[in-house]
Amino acid sequence: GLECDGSNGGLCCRQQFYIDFRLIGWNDWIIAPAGYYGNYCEGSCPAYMAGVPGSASSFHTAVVNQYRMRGMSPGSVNSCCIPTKLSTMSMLYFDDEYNIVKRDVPNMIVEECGCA
Amino acid sequence: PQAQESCASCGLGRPDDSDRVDTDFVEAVKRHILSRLQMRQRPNITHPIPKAAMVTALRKLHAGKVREDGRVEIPHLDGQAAYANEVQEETSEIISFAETDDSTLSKSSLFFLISNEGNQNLYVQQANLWLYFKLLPGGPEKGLRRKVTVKVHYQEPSSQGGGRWPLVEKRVELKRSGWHTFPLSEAVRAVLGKGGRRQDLDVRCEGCEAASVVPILVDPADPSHRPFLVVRARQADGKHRIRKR
Repeated sequence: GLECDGSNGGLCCRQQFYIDFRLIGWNDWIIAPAGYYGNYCEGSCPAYMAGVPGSASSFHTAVVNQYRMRGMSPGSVNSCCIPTKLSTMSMLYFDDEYNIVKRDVPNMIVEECGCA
Repeated sequence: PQAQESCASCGLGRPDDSDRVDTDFVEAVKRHILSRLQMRQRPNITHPIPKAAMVTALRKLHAGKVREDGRVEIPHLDGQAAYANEVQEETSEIISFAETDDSTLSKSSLFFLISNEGNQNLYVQQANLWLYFKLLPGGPEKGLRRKVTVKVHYQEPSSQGGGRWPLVEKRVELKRSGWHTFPLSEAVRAVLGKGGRRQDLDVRCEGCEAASVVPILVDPADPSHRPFLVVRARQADGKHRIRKR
C-alpha cells in the first residue's frame, strides 16, 4: 500500500497518526506501550488504480476491478480506501481495580491501505 | 459526486482547521482503545501500586522487560503472533496484588480482587499465586536446604461464616530467599464462575518458624515482595467450546 506523504496525488494511502499517551495523560494507567499508532486510510480510488498491484483490498476486489476497467462493472459504485492489513498491539495497563492486565489486542494498528 | 457519497471513506475533504481534526482524532482514538479494551471510561488511578511491586511482578512474568528509562517492552502473550490474523483467541494475563481489609480475619489472611475485564465469560486457563519467602539468618547450616510445608486455604470472609478449606499444600525447599508459585486455577475458576471477583485466602507455613523462614504477605514496609496472583484467561465463547468438546 501507499504511504500518505503528499506525493501520491490524493490516491488511497495510509496516513500515519501517532499519539503519545503522556501527552493525553493516559500514561498513568497504560504501562506499555508508550503510545498508539492510530493510522488511518484516506484518499481516492479512481478506476485506473484498479490495475495497480497491491492496491486492491482483496482478490475479489481485484476481479471486480478488472470487470470495471472493461466497462462491465455491475453498477456505478465507487471503490473505497480501507485498511488491508492490520496488526496486533500488546498492551499492559491497570484496570480500575489496580490489576495489571496484559493483553494482545488484535486488528489494532492499520499497517496498509487499499481500494475495496 | 453522487458516486462519492456511496463510499463512506472516499474523498475525505481536508477541513481547514487541522487542530480541530487532531482533537477529533485524539478523541476518536481514545474511544477506539477503550472500546477494544471493553472499558466504558479510563480507570481512575488514585493510589498507584508501588512501583517496586509492579516491576517485580512484571519481571517475574517476563510480561515485560523494564528498560533503563523505566519504559516497558512487552512480548506478545503467545510469543509469536505478529499479525492479527494469527491471533485467533484473545487471551489476557491479569496480575492482581494482595490486599487486606478489616474482614480478613488474621495476619495470615489476604484477598485478591480479580478483574474480569468487564465481561463475564472469561475462561481461566491458569492461575498461580506467587509468594515470597525470606530466609532469616540463624537457620540451619549455610548451603543446607530449609524445608517447610505451605498450606493455602480458601478463607471465607467473616461476614459469610469464616469457614476455611484447603486449596493447595506444597512442600517447599529453600536454599535462598525467593519466590514460589502455588496453582490456584480451580479456586479462581470457582470464584469467577459464581460471578464473584474476590478471592480470599489464608496462608499457613508449617516449619517456617523452626527453619527461620518468613512468608511475606501484605507488608507495607516491603512492597516489592507483595504477593500477587496471575490469571491467564481467554475470552470464552460458545464456538471455541464446541470445538473443544
